[in-house]
Amino acid sequence: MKIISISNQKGGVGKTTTAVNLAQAIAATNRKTLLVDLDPQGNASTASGAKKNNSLFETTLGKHVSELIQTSSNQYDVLAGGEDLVALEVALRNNPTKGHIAKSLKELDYDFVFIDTPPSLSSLTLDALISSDGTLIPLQCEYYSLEGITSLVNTINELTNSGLTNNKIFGIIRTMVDKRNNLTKDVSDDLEKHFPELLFNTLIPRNVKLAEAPSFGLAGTNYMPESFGAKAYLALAGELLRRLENV
Amino acid sequence: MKIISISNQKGGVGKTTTAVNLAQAIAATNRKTLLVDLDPQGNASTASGAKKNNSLFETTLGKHVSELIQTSSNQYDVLAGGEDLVALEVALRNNPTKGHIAKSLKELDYDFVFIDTPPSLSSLTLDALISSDGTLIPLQCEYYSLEGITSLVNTINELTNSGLTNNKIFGIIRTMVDKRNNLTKDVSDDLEKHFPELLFNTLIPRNVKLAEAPSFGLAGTNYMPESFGAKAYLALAGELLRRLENV
Ligand SMILES: Nc1ncnc2c1ncn2[C@@H]1O[C@H](COP(=O)(O)OP(=O)(O)OP(=O)(O)O)[C@@H](O)[C@H]1O
Ligand SMILES: Nc1ncnc2c1ncn2[C@@H]1O[C@H](COP(=O)(O)OP(=O)(O)OP(=O)(O)O)[C@@H](O)[C@H]1O
Ligand SMILES: [Mg+2]
Ligand SMILES: [Mg+2]
Repeated sequence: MKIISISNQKGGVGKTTTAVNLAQAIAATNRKTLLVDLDPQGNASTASGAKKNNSLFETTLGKHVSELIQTSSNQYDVLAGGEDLVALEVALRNNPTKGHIAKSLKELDYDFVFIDTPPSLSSLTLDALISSDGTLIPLQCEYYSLEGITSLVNTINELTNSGLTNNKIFGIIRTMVDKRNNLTKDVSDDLEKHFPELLFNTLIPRNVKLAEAPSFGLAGTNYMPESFGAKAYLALAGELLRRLENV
Repeated sequence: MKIISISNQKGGVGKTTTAVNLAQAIAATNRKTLLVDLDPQGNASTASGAKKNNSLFETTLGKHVSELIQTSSNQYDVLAGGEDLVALEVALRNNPTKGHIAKSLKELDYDFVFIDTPPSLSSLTLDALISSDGTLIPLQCEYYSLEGITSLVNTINELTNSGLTNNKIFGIIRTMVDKRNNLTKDVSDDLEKHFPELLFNTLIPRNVKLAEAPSFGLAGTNYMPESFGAKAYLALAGELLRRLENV
C-alpha cells in the first residue's frame, strides 16, 4: 500500500482537483484506491458524491476506519472530510505521538491511498506528511506559488531527516497551465532550472471541464473523459506509475 | 480609522491580490492606508517590496507596532508577514483575551487598515475578524468557492452575535471573472440569488497583468495602471468608499 499526500500550503493551486482526478485515473487501472479528504472544506468529498460525515476525527472516538469508508461516485473509495476535521486538528496538536493517520490506515488493503490536504502547514497536514510514503506538489505557474515551494520542500526534508517519516517528494505537478501566457512560461522555465528531477513532464492545462465536474459530484476524468483536462490526468497517472517503479 | 479584513478560507481566490490593489487604490486617493500581511507565506509583503521581518509577532515580545511598520513600493505603509506569524498563531491560540491585533493597531493614525489573511479559519484569521470593523470576501465564481461561503458568513455572524466584535460583512467581490465561461455565469447568478445585497457590482476580470505585478514587487494598479485588472480595482475602491458612506 502506497500512501501519497497531495500538498501545498499555497491556496487554490489544484490540490483537490489533482487528488480527485488522479485517484480516479489510478482506480480505473484496477488498482484498489482510497481518497482521504483531510480538508475541513470537504471539497474532495463533494467531487466524490460523498456525505461530509464519518471523517477521520471519528477514529479519536474509537471507531475503526473501515466503518468510516464510503463508496464514491467515481471508482475509488472515499474517507470524507468536513468541519469535524477541525476537532481532529486540535486532537493531533495535543497528541505527542505522530503519524495518527498512518496508524488508522495500516490495516486497510488498498494499492494506493491519496490524501487531499488543506492550504496550510497545520497539524492535519503535518500528520499526513508524516504518514505518507511520498508527496505530490501541485503548483500553478505563477509568482506567488513559486515563493512557497522552497519552504514546503524544506519542511518535508526536515521531517524525513528527523526520522519521523520516510516521505519522499515524488514530484511537482504544473497545473492550470496556459501555454499562451508568458508568465506561465517564465515560471515553468524557473522550475526546470531549480527542480529539474522533481518536475513531472505531464502538464495539466487549464480546462473548464475540470472546474465543472465537482458540481455534478464527479471527477473530471469521469464527467468528460475526452476533455483535455481529463486526458492530462490520465497521462499523469501513467507517469506516476512509471516513476514509482523506479523508487 | 476603519480596519477591514480580506478573508476567505478557500485558497487562491484573490485575497492577496485584492488586499494589495485595494490598499494601493485607496492610498492613491490621499487616504492614509496601512496593509497588514497576516499570512505566513508573506505574499502581500512581496507585492509591497517589503522584507518579511518585523511581523506582528514582535508585539508579543513587547515591541510597539509603530517600530514594525515599513514603507512599501506602493503608496500605502505595510506591516510585513512571514514565517514568524506561525509563532503569533500559537501565542494567540493560548491567549484567552481576543482582539490582540486591534489592541496593537489602536494608537496608530490611519484612515484605512486592510488585513490580508491566510486561507484557513486559524487563530490568526479569527483574531483579524474580531479586530475588524468589516470584512471583504473575495470569491472566484467556481463551484468549490460557493461551498465555503456560507460557513464563513456564519462564522462572522457568530463572532458578532457573541459580542466579540462589531464586524459587518462589507461585501463579496467576484474575482478572476471570465465572462465567456458558462460556469462563471452560473455561479454568479447563484450569488445574486443568495446574497443580492452583499455582492459588489464591480467585477474583477482575469488579467495577467495582476499576476505579473508581484514579481516586480508592485501592486497591479501601480505596475500597469491602464490594464483592465488595475482599472477594475480602482472602480472597486470607489464602490467601497460609496458603500462605507452609508454604513
Ligand atoms: N486544470 C484546471 N483547469 C481549470 N480549472 C481548474 C483546474 N484545476 C483546478 N481548477 C479550479 O480551480 C479552483 C482551485 O482548484 P482546487 O480547489 O482544486 O485547488 P486547491 O489547491 O485544492 O485549493 P485549496 O487551497 O482551497 O484547497 C477550483 O475552482 C477548481 O475547480
Ligand atoms: N484578477 C486576476 N487575474 C489574473 N490573475 C489573478 C487575479 N487575481 C489573482 N490572480 C492570481 O491568482 C493567484 C491566486 O491569487 P491570490 O494569491 O491573490 O489568492 P489568495 O486568495 O490570496 O491565495 P491564498 O489562499 O494562497 O492566500 C495568484 O497567482 C495571483 O497572481
Ligand atoms: Mg483543496
Ligand atoms: Mg493570499
